[in-house]
Amino acid sequence: MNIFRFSGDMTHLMSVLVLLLKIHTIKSCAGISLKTQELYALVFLARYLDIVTNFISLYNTIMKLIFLGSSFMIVWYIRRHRIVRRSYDKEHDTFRHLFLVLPCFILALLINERSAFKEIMWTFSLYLEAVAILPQLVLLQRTKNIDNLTGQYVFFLGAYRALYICNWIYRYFTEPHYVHWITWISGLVQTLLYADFFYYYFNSWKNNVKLQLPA
Amino acid sequence: DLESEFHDEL
Repeated sequence: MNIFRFSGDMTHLMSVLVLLLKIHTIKSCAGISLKTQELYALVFLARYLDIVTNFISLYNTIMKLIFLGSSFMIVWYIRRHRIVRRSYDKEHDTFRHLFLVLPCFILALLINERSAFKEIMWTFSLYLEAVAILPQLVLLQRTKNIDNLTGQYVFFLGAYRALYICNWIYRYFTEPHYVHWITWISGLVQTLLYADFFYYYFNSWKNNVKLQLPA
Repeated sequence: DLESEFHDEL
């Protein structure tokens, strides 16, 4: 495992921890899109179907368990927790799951590396992960005051994507036959979705003003 | 094999 891949996994882990920290300590999920969190839970569920059948390393299995567990835990907090759910911004978080899930599923049926069930689900999870951040970005745009933790959460997620691209470039040059168009293109699309957010995030950081996305 | 190579990322 190269340094880009490991750093990518760690920033991904950081994003989840920042979000759980916010929800658990402040008991608030203000500014967090439940739709995005539910989509991530579905992403991990579809992708890690091989968790019991395909052992790669202890690191891999533990990380998969963390991502699965944390995504469902976050969804549970926002939907069910007595206090946390009160801060959920239902009016502004209106994105429809199906508009993302259905096209991704159809695309996975049409374009995949192998048409076995697990492969299709894996491909579906890649496509869905690429666009799962959209409800969150829409919500950020509608939210006047984005708090620091929410901003950091999205920042870490974007950093994770950018580092994974560095990882693919590194692997392409160091490993034989390492070509995965589907993974790369969906990963690139996913990273590009953060470009706008990054621009405003760095500007607010540089000018030391509160982060706000233009409507 | 192809499968483990393809699935070794998170």
